[in-house]
Amino acid sequence: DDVDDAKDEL
Amino acid sequence: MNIFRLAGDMTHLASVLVLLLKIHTIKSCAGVSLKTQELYALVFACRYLDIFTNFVSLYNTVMKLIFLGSSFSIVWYMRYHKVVRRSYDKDQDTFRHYFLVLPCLVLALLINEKFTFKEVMWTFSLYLEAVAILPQLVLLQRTRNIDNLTGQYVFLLGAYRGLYILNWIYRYFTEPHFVHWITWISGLVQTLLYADFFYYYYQSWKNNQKLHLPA
Repeated sequence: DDVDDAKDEL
Repeated sequence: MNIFRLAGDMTHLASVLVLLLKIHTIKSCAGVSLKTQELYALVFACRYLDIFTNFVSLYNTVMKLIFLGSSFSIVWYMRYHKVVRRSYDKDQDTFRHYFLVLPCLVLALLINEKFTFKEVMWTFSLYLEAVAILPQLVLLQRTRNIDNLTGQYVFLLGAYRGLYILNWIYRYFTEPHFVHWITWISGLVQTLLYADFFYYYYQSWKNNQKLHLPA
């Protein structure tokens, strides 16, 4: 889901 | 990964390495705020809870370990290293950083993308990172003259945030559903806090004089 695509950032 | 984010991460890495280098080589932390360093250690501890459960890439994991390791070792040096701790200016570094932690925690409980422990801790780390530089900026104003390593440290931190904003703009236009208001707003607030520092840093660089901030 889209939430995790911000988690690829440090 | 885009060039803005890579440049941002490298600038962020450079900022912590500049600080570690300063503390490790000249065995002094004069002008450095321990409160800000403690806040950063807390930021990374809360943000990287999923370091072993949510594998993104080798780069991501290595950088997380470097940021965790460097922030905690800077705090260790400033608190416990027998030589370094003597140069810590504790009666100037008086910002009540606990007053930053609690509101960020409450805000993270109220405004988040998912009400789960990890998500709330991650959001808390975003809000806390936005204000973590405040004790350092206050200390710089108090100590007036800034030695150039500390000035470079704050400058690199500000540059990393600015590059991250470019990264979000790039991702917004290239990835259809990449919209993260919480990340964007807290990142913007954080970058704005550096604005006046940048102004005085630029002025001192342009006039080739010692950097000092107005009281």
